[in-house]
Amino acid sequence: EVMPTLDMTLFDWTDYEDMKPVDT
Amino acid sequence: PDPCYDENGNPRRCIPDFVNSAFGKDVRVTSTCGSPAARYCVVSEKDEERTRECHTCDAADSKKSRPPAYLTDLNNPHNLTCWQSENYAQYPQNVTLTLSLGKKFEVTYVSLQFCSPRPESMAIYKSMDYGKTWMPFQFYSMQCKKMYNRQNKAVITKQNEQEAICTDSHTDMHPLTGGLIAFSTLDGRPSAHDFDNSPVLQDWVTATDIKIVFSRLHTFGDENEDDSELARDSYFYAVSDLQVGGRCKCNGHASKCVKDREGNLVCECKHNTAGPECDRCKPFHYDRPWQRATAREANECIACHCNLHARRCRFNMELYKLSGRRSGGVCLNCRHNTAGRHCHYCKEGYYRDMSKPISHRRACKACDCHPVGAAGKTCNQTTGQCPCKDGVSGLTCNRCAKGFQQSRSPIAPCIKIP
Repeated sequence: EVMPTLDMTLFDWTDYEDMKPVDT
Repeated sequence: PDPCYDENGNPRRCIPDFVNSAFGKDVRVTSTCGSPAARYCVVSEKDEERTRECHTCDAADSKKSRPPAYLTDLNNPHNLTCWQSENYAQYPQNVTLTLSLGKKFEVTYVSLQFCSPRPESMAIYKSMDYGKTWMPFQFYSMQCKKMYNRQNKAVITKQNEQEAICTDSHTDMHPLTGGLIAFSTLDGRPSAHDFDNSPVLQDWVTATDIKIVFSRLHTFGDENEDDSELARDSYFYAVSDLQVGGRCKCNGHASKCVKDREGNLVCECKHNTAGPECDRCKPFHYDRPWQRATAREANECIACHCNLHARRCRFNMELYKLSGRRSGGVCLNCRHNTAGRHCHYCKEGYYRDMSKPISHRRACKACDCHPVGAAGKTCNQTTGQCPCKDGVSGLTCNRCAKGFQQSRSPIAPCIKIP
């Protein structure tokens, strides 16, 4: 079974703004 | 066929032809007769009777001039041309001949054929640095100790092979014309038979310039008598031929010397060597130290092994010794995301694409670790596997593992399904 790739739009960056990838 | 390679293309020692390296070259002299025109007299002896026949030396008259060019022109025994000094340039006044060879030569002999009687004392010097410094090659004198502070015919041993000796041979006044002085650079030197393995003698025969200093004239002792002017006009140095026999020095890595763009004489180097005397390895051929070629081993320079990823390298003696004196090259500035001494593995952040040879310019691929799923940016350099956070899988850590689902937290992107 092939799992779906991580969906970057689902992540909540509120508390991790400094870790957020530039192109996200 | 190239003499520097055998029929199978393997390198072998090669050396330029033996030549008279003085031929056609300019010789600087400190004294030449004929400016102004002057009388000179040639002495001959017959039945113990001495006669003098006088002529004129005139630099302005080509038939009566005796210029230094005659020292190194074609030596025709049937039509000898002689350079001649001014009359009676007697000790302590010297007459000097200086010859620049234009590059390093390995000199086997220096010879002079005289039109006058041979000198009573003379010295041969050599330079290895184009005339900056000089060292004695050989002395000839009837009074070695007094003139040159050297013992007559000193013995050469292995301890003093690079030392000039003084000899009273070839200093006799007779013959009055046509006498020869020939200095053989290796004659009587113990290591001459093993020249290949004697750096001392290889150095001894090396010269860029030759200088000959005539210090004392032979006379009949009549120069202070009543008719001294006639006698003094009979004493001068005159030489028909100066030869410097040897080979252009190329350390066994060239079979000929040629003129470069600037007109300088240089070796036409083979065996991946470079320099005017093939005295270093050419760029990127530093896998082992430069060595002179021998009869048994060409000692060619070897290219560094950089898998086509570097253009420069350097030699490391420690690594060379550690390798059993096989390889000491270290590649510099590995490109195409490679690293290592031989650019033989992938640099950090890249992994090896095993479908391509290491020499391929795309042999190393970027890790491309997922910015959220991976715990770092550096993958396994062999497999390409990125370090994944808990519950994350995939080569680049871009999927949740089986039994996990995506969360909203970038810290723990995959959580166990309850």
